[in-house]
Amino acid sequence: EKTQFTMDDFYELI
Amino acid sequence: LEAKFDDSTIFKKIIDSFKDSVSQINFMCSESGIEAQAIDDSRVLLVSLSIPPSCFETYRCDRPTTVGVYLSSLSKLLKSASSSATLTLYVEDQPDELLLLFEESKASKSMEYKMKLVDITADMLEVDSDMKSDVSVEMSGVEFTKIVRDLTQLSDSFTVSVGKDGIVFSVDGETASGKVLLQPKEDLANPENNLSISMTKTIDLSFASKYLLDIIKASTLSNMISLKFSEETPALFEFKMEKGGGIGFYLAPKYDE
Repeated sequence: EKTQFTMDDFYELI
Repeated sequence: LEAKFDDSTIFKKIIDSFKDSVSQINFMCSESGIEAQAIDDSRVLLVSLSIPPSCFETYRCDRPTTVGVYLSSLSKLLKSASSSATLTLYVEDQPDELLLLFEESKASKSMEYKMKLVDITADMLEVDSDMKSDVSVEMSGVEFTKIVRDLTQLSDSFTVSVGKDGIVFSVDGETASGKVLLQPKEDLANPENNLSISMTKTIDLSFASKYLLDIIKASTLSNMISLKFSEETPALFEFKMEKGGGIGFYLAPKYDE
């Protein structure tokens, strides 16, 4: 089973 | 802001290409055009839009303005769009509404809609639009759309692998599996059928099928799609418009635990 990553795992908030 | 499209269906296509992915968006208007970024509720898919002045017949923006809209409302107004009508967007200095003016000179007809703007407090993410990627692929948008439609019926996960043989799209569902291999090709007579791959590393990434089904809705904007993959960043699926600008979808992958 795979886990869905989100944008917040990769990018910082501006 | 006063921005006129010579064909109102261009703006309709742009809005329709992401209205099912995100519900609201802030258009950041400046003299260099209209830009926007929005993230879907699950924070897995990020939409990045650019409409430069070259996409308009005339474009004027005297000072930077933020125009926040609900996409479902805007999309309803844009049902009036037709290729024989121009569309001008007007926003005042102290904006509280967006005015859309459709004009059909042949039919001596004009239509005017006003839409209330909304204050949207949206998180902006620092996404690098020139991101380095291990793999770049340019291919037919029609071909990509067909593959996504065909394969996502079989599984809720969709895998993309790129190696020396080419690009492989595959799914492995409970009752069926499927795989499509495409190799680079050059079709001089029909350049929209070209497929090119540039790669520094092989990749093997999985994505949730439902987001890919949203992404292909933008295929009406361009004959070609550009794909960028890297092991460490979300993938980028980008449709570039003929007159400049376009829409990019950054999609976070699924990983094994």
